Amino acid sequence: ILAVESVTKHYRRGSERIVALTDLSFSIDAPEVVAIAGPSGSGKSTLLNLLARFDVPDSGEVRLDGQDLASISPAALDEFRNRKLGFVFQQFNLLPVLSALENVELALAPQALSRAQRRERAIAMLERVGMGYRLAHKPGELSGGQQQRVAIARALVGRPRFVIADEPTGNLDSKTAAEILQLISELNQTMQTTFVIATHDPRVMQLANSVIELADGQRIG
Amino acid sequence: ILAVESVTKHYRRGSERIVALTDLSFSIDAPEVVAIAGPSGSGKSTLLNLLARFDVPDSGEVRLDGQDLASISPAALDEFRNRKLGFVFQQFNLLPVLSALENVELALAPQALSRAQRRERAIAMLERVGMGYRLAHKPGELSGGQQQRVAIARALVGRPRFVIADEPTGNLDSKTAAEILQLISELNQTMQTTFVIATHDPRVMQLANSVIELADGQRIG
Ligand SMILES: Nc1ncnc2c1ncn2[C@@H]1O[C@H](COP(=O)(O)OP(=O)(O)OP(=O)(O)O)[C@@H](O)[C@H]1O
Ligand SMILES: Nc1ncnc2c1ncn2[C@@H]1O[C@H](COP(=O)(O)OP(=O)(O)OP(=O)(O)O)[C@@H](O)[C@H]1O
Ligand SMILES: [Mg+2]
Ligand SMILES: [Mg+2]
Repeated sequence: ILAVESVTKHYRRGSERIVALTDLSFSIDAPEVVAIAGPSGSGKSTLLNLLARFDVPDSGEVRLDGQDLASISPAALDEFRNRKLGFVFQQFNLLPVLSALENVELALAPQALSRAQRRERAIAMLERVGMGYRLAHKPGELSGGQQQRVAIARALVGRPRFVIADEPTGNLDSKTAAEILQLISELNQTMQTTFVIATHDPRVMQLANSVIELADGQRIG
Repeated sequence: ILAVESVTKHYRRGSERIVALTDLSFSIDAPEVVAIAGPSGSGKSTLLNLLARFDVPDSGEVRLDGQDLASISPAALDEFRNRKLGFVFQQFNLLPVLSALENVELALAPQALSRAQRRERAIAMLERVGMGYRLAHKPGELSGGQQQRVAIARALVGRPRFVIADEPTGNLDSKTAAEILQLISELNQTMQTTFVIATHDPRVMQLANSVIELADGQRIG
């Protein structure tokens, strides 16, 4: 399903070279919930960005369903990002001029759905994350944890095969986090959705089928 | 030191009226570490914004050192915000065009210090939060937890009397969070700094001298 092979990634700042990931390898062979754990700065967000092809490794391969992401056509990459992938950003990245509902509906635009169907599904997913009472609010009119939940709803609403989530419970109290984890578990079991979740949250690691541990850009577990 | 009396705050959205805080009261009588706990959306950030006077209650009073914030002079309010108060924002709010070091040095601008002294103190505080190796990086070149730590350093570097922190450990792994809590405890004990920390983190609640619990904008504990 997903294979990362000997991936290395560095950033340049002028003459400085910062190695963010070194020779990282792992594979996911079944629709699982996989946690990526590690200290702040250990490379989790960098890894997630490579999985979604928001960025490109210096060396090594990222393969989805056996196909190297470096060699799929632009059309196939669009298809992957628009339909097969949901991404929850560490800083949410909601569109500030759209309401919560509109942000989530937008994620359904690539699908062959009527306007009424998009609205209905977006409302249902927002209710699943406890945000049914703030549909018309823009992100600036929401609390931090509310924005995070709208970002989660946006990633899940299209029922993608892969969901990549960057610290999705960081701003949530334990009851709300438990509801989100329940939702993740359910989608994984009923829809065979694969989840890759960067996290510091022990409850996420507990839910996960496997935990990949990073330290200073290297896999240590 | 700090008194909140019967504070009520609502937001308007068109014809909709959202009550964020209802008749909230508490007081801090000694330089303590106070945790504000409660579910996502319960009013924590709203309360913290009122304490710093970034926003104004509809009714009720916020008093610092016995003085009603509604009636202090603009000059005294500036003095309060620039010298007596440090604020850690839930979304960090670092200046994107400045480096980590420059962001922290800027917080010392109101003080009578030489350029060399500002630099020295900023470096020392960034090292205290484990960010001594990323001084020249801009926020966009830092991980989420690294940005959060720079925001914490910025709030603390001027040794303010009051520190208001909105979920300061949300993006930190347990080891890094423990270091930050150690720093908070130390400043509280050695410099008599009062901390008001909105949090979902049980470790923060454990460290706190008292915990104020919110639910739906009301104090329940
Ligand atoms: N654009 C950039 N330029 C230079 N260095 C960068 C850049 N982006 C990230 N880094 C560095 O790469 C390393 C890995 O960052 P990454 O964001 O992947 O960490 P992380 O594990 O997600 O951390 P956190 O838990 O704090 O979110 C960090 O040390 C960071 O400073
Ligand atoms: N500008 C606004 N307009 C309308 N409603 C708002 C606005 N800002 C916040 N709210 C609402 O006020 C309530 C309290 O928000 P607040 O940000 O204080 O919550 P919080 O306790 O900090 O939550 P979290 O833990 O998720 O950060 C929320 O229900 C939120 O939707
Ligand atoms: Mg990260
Ligand atoms: Mg908040």
